[in-house]
Amino acid sequence: ILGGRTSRPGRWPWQCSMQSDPSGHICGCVLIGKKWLLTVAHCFEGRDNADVWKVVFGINNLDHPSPFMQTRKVKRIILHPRYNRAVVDYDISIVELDEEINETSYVRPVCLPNKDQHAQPDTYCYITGWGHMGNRMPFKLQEGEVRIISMDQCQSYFDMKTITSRMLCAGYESGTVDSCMGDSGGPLVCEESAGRWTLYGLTSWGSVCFSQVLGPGVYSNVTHFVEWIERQIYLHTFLL
Amino acid sequence: CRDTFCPGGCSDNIACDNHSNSMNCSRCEPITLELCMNLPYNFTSYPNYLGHQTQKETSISWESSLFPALVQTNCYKYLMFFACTVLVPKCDLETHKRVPPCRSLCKNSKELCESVLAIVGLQWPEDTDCTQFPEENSGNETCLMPDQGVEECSPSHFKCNSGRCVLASRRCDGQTDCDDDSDEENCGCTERGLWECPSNKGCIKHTMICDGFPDCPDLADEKNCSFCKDNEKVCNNHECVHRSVWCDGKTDCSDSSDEWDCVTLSKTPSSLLTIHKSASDYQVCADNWQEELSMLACKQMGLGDLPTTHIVQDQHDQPGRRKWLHLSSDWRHKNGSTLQALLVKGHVCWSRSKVSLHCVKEDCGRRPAARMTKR
Repeated sequence: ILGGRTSRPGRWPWQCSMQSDPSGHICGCVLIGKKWLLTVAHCFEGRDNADVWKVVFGINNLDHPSPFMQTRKVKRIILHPRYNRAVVDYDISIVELDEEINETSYVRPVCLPNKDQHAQPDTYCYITGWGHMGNRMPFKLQEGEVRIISMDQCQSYFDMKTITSRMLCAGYESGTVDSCMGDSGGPLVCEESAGRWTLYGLTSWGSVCFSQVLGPGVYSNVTHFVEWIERQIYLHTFLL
Repeated sequence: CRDTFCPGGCSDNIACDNHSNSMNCSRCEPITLELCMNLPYNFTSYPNYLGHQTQKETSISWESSLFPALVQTNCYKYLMFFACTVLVPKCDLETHKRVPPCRSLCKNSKELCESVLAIVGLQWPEDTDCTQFPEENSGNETCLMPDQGVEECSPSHFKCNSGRCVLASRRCDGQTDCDDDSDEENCGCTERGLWECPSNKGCIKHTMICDGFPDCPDLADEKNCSFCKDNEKVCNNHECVHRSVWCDGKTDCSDSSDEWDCVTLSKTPSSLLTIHKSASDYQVCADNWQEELSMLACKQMGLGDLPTTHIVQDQHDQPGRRKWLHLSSDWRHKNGSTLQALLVKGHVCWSRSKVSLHCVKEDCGRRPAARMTKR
């Protein structure tokens, strides 16, 4: 995260880290159920074998295991069948864990929006991740407040690339607070009534975040995928 | 020709096909050179003014690449017309002789475009000495001058609003090629080889039509995709399956959509458990109902697994058989993990009561409260 700050441990209990040897943390992910999490499809390019992955929950400092940390193996990776790596469209995947997490105050799922519940332009939401900070990679989870940007406005920043209904933009024209390499798959969450947080986006792509090319970040629009997510979970829980 | 001997300039010529001798080789032939298909004449005669013996030779010649490239510089409006008069000279259908371009056409082309070529270090084609062509209105000899309406660009080129010609394949490709961007104006879906959504004029690939994923806002790309019989129901991916297998606990549509949304709760305050079996809605008889089945129902709906079950007495007097589903007597031994697989039709509901459920949504989206410390 560029322009963010270090998070307090446990503040984002749905944030998880997708890790693979020997690199360790590769992408962020978001817990949406006891056995299910979301991340982006591009994290699995060249490594879509479930066996090479582990998922770490309840962690703040990647370099220091915490007593609240839980680790699970990956049972199944479900890539969106329309994922297009050339234009980074339909950049979403569902991950099934080999066993359920134990829900604690440090490890909790986030809410999914309803299929007609959209992030409203000009509202402020949060992104989190262990991605690049512009000058270094952090050990501790970073958080940043970003503004939701309308699709038309976002398109004007990315003339060379089409912003589709599967994408959501958030951040600032000046790029002051933005997601960056290593944040992919992590959450863009907005606070709803009664202090409940809903997942509207997954960090997907943007301009080269620590260069002088500025603009907002582009996130996979979770609202667009809610029906697909629910059906995949149902299918793999009850039918397959 | 009959003896397989074709002298130069006569091969592939009508004259040979007619077994004539080589004296009449200079014949008119239809223009096939794609570059020059929009000329005000359709027949040519070879050899041309550049010494090419056939249109095939012309098509792979250096000049065939040079002239279209030069046209893009907009150096002379009638350059392409001149180029074609030397590449595929007009054939006079009466005399079977070539009709040359007029000298002024040649001179204008050379004067205006030779300097452009020089900038990139290229030379004007040597064989186009303008003095070989007659002056306009010089006695009996006729020559070609462009009409006002002559197309500057060949059919393989798009004419920009500025007059420049760019390759037609570059029209509507998302990149501007005309200096005035006109090659990217009025780019409909058809021009881009795409399908147009009727409601918002958005363009989608043809492969996206009827693929089970809606792309147009009004779902037009997913309409009229299947023609199922009356006793069939359409899957999300437009396959047809028999109504009787809808929500039977086994996947029949290849995308499993026949087993989606089979378990719901009625919108009434009593929140009756409703099963969409065989493409009809049924309520569930409470005979032999077990709490674990309520849990299964809620889990299937993506809700929490601690439901409250109520048994609601049916208001009708008769223990009717219609619109009821009954728990199968051997449901514990049934090989099915969905509720709909455990329920059967056609049994009497002796208790005359239905299952009503209140599922609790699993908690989500809550952060732990910040710990408070004395200061």
